[in-house]
Amino acid sequence: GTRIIYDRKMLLQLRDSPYSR
Amino acid sequence: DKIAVPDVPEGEHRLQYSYSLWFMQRGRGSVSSATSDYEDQIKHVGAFSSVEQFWSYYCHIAHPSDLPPHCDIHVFKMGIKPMWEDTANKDGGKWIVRLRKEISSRSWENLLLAMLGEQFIVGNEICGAVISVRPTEDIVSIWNRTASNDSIVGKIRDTLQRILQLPSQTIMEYKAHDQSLKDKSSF
Repeated sequence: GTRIIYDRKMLLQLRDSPYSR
Repeated sequence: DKIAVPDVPEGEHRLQYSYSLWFMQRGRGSVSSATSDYEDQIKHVGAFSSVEQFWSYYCHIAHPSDLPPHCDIHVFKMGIKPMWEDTANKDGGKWIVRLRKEISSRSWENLLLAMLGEQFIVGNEICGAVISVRPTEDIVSIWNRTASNDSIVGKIRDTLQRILQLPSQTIMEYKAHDQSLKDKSSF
């Protein structure tokens, strides 16, 4: 099946702005 | 002692796998390889299924540079105990990288992000990652299920080299868990 992939930049963005989704 | 898999609330970003966070401080002076002692010393800290849940733990746990020597932090897929004897680990092994203290916190973060983000692209082979804080250096390792699969083991090494951006002289060592069991040493 499809795997959920995140690169480092995406993960860091989610740390810095957890509510900007 | 079943650990519940955390739900992912709407709006959070689900990870491919759920993970457990474990912490261990080895007893000073007491050298024991007994499985039960190890299980007593290792404490389950929490579990996460989303990027947001991971950061909420990560931002609150001590970073390697703040920990006293002989502490280990383990991040393993849920259902896999961070022990050689676990069924997911018994035929597996780990890549071991020794790091200078100055770079270990950043390398550990990069390793975790690559694992959680599925950057290794080796299917379900990855079991978990560990940082071992020691007096003069720190050691990061990444565990996989099948020590005998050279192409998987090689692929993990290549990804590790890329994501950690290691100096060329850095020593990387692969060790199968059955070898660790035989010689009773981890590194």
